[in-house]
Amino acid sequence: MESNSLCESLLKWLETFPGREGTKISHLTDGVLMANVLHQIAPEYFSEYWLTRIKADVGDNWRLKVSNLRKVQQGVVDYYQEQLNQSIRHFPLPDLNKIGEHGDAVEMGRMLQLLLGCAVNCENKQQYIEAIMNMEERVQKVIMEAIQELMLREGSPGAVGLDGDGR
Amino acid sequence: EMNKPGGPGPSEGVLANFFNSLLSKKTAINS
Repeated sequence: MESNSLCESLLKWLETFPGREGTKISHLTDGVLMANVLHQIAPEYFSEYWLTRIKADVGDNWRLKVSNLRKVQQGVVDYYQEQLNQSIRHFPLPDLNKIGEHGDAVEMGRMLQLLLGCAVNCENKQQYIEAIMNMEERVQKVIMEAIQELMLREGSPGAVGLDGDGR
Repeated sequence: EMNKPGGPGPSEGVLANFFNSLLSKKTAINS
């Protein structure tokens, strides 16, 4: 999967969330918006209290951005493990320094890929999956491959194959 | 199997199958 295409497609996906229209990489590098999206996806896990741990108004301080991103990433990894019983050990976690310091599109794509996996597995997954199914086919294909990369390794019991054959 | 640019391609059914499978998959959320 081409990573620029991944990031571009997942930014479009993010725009399906209310109030997230016009989201660009630069809006995401401090982790605040991603934390809010996670709160929207699974408020019982990414609670108001959890959100208070994410510092707003970090400005251009990349160390604070990376600190926020680390909390977001850890929260997501814990969510997969604790809530979804799904291992993502095979998945190369994004380089948060490259996101916080340079807004790297490749790494941002992988970060958004983790959020995507939360959305399509959460209790309210129907609304998120249906929103994806209304997107253009090209974007759907990238999103499908992104989900498969997250789910199809290590014999995950809940894995869904390309054509639903349970590979 | 390549998609034809700008029009519905053979992957349309694959996509629908995949996302419908995701929809029907039982959500395993720990409470």
